[in-house]
Amino acid sequence: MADVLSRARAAFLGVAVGDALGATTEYLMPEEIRRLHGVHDRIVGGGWLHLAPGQVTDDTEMSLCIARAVIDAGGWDLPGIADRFARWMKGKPVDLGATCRRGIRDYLLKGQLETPPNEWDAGNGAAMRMVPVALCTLGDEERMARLAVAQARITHNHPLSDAACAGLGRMVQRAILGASRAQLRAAAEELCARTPAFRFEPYRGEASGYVGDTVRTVFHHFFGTGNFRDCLVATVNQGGDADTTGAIAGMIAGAHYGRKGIPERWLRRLDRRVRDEVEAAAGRLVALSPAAGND
Amino acid sequence: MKKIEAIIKPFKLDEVKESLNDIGVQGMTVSEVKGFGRQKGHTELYRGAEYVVDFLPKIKLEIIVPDDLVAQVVEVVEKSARTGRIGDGKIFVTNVEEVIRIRTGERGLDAI
Amino acid sequence: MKKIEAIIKPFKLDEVKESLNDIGVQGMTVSEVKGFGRQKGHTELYRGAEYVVDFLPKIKLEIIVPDDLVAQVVEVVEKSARTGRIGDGKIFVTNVEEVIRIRTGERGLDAI
Amino acid sequence: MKKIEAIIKPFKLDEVKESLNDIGVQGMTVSEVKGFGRQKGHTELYRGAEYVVDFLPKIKLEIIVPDDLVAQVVEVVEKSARTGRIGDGKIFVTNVEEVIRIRTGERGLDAI
Ligand SMILES: Nc1ncnc2c1ncn2[C@@H]1O[C@H](COP(=O)(O)OP(=O)(O)O)[C@@H](O)[C@H]1O
Ligand SMILES: Nc1ncnc2c1ncn2[C@@H]1O[C@H](COP(=O)(O)OP(=O)(O)O)[C@@H](O)[C@H]1O
Ligand SMILES: Nc1ncnc2c1ncn2[C@@H]1O[C@H](COP(=O)(O)OP(=O)(O)O)[C@@H](O)[C@H]1O
Ligand SMILES: [Mg+2]
Ligand SMILES: [Mg+2]
Repeated sequence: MADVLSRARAAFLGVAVGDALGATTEYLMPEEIRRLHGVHDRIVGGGWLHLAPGQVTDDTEMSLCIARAVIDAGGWDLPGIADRFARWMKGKPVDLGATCRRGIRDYLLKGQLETPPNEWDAGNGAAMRMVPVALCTLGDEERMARLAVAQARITHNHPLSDAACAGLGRMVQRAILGASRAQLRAAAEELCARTPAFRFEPYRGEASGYVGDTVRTVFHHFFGTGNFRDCLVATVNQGGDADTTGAIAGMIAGAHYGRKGIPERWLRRLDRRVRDEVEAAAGRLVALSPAAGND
Repeated sequence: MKKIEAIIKPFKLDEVKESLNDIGVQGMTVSEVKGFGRQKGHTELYRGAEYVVDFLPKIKLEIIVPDDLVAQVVEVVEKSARTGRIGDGKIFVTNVEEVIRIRTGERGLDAI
Repeated sequence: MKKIEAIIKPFKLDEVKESLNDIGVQGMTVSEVKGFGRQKGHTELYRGAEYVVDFLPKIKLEIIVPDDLVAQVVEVVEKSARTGRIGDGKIFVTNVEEVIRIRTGERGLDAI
Repeated sequence: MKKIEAIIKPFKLDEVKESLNDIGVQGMTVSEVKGFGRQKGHTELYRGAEYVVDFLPKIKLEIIVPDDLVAQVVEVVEKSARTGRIGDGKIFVTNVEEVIRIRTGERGLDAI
């Protein structure tokens, strides 16, 4: 169980690290990144959001909203999650995507917990906040898949977003529970067989906020590297929606390589309060999960 | 979708933006305009004589919103822009037939 | 209610306002804009060479009026803003669905 | 007739005007506005601390066009104004009930 806890913490820390690292190169093209940073592999802030070094964005903050709601309620609490999103939105976060804003506003003003289906909802805004969902349902893949879609639908209602949330959640859970690289590859192939938009070979370098690009980018760089650092560096140097591809790559790579896999110098530069809260939340979420003996 | 256009006193801009932010509305376009109405302009000294400037600086806000948000946005702007003294301004609601987000080509409600 | 928007030559503003006052219309919102059209911009000297600035400063008037005043207000603006030379400008009439006076909360015709 | 209003990044004005000229659209009215949205403003130093200005200068274009030109003009503005980065802006289409050319009194399609 100690290993499980270490990998769970690393998965959540991976989100924060990938977010902070990738935010510097968000919306840049690979050639621009090369020109400005050579190889970008340090947490330095900046980027289009003028971040302080180690500052995180909506990817980590929305994940923390879900974590706090579940921890406070001692279990799943969808209205609680939506309330946290609304409170966070009013606090003028450093960034908030248009699709997420609309869904949160419709909850705030109309109490709506599920946004209507929309062809434009195939963004990665729901998939990027999957780590707390994976942790609090650890040991029950069916429950994870159901709650993954429920939380997604607060802001995103599209089959590709649903598939990404459930599929990525499954990979994270299996990695935390000790799956081998080959087993993770098989899980990815199975997901891609069901959802052709996620097929990542051949990889064409598309790394936008469209969830198809995001999943392909994450899979390509996770399976194309052998450690946490190389995975994240490759991912964020691809540019595009780099903080989100970085966060999701960090989630999977953290879950697989564990706490020791995350470079200490990156952890040291993370906002201290965010890092402490993420580590504590990961433990408490796993403690609430079926894997810890709950049902 | 509707366009909500508000002419307000310039010092009220921050308060109106804050109140709109509290209901999740952040996007808007603002311009500096001159208002003529019942409120008198200030007096100015020019070549030794005092005269009344007949217009007052105002701020115009333009906010495109989905139909189901109009009442709420109007109410929020009204309440936060009001001082109760002449010259507080006006709100106009007009119909918008199409909206396009230039960056992505999104149309309609997804564009705002 | 309708919004009457007029793009006019800047020096015509006082004359147009006077003529509107004469028919009892006093409230309006004015802004400085740049006009592009058939009228050529002025020439400017820059680093010793003369070049044509391709826009001209214009004034935009926005006047919200009750439906039954539209024809009269359009005519008054048209006549007072006209010089007969290219660039005199344009008047646009659009529908306004609701008007609110911020100070009092009055709506519709009582708001203008 | 419709009014096409576009909020665009200021450096894009020349390119958008060129592209509109290429499809025979030359008349328009332009103003300087401030945009609030997701795009971050520049950073400023104030009392030793760095903070982000929350608005960005934008250009507003207003182009009155006949109904049958709307789709084409929207497409041209969209394509020429796009950079693909946040803050590119928005296009709004609203209905215009009447247009008058001040110089001649021409109305409707002959006025634009
Ligand atoms: N008919 C109108 N059309 C457009 N704008 C108007 C009109 N009347 C007033 N305004 C705008 O509203 C502002 C406030 O109007 P004013 O008559 O001074 O006070 P109040 O709205 O409090 O009665 C004016 O400065 C002007 O910008
Ligand atoms: N299609 C249009 N849409 C919006 N404004 C226009 C349009 N055409 C002209 N204008 C405005 O009207 C002004 C006068 O137009 P111009 O073509 O110079 O002369 P005229 O109206 O006398 O024929 C321009 O400077 C511009 O502000
Ligand atoms: N609801 C709105 N109503 C009016 N103007 C808006 C609205 N939302 C955004 N804008 C204008 O569009 C500009 C760009 O918006 P922004 O959110 O920064 O990026 P993007 O359009 O690329 O998503 C803003 O600076 C503002 O001028
Ligand atoms: Mg982000
Ligand atoms: Mg992102």
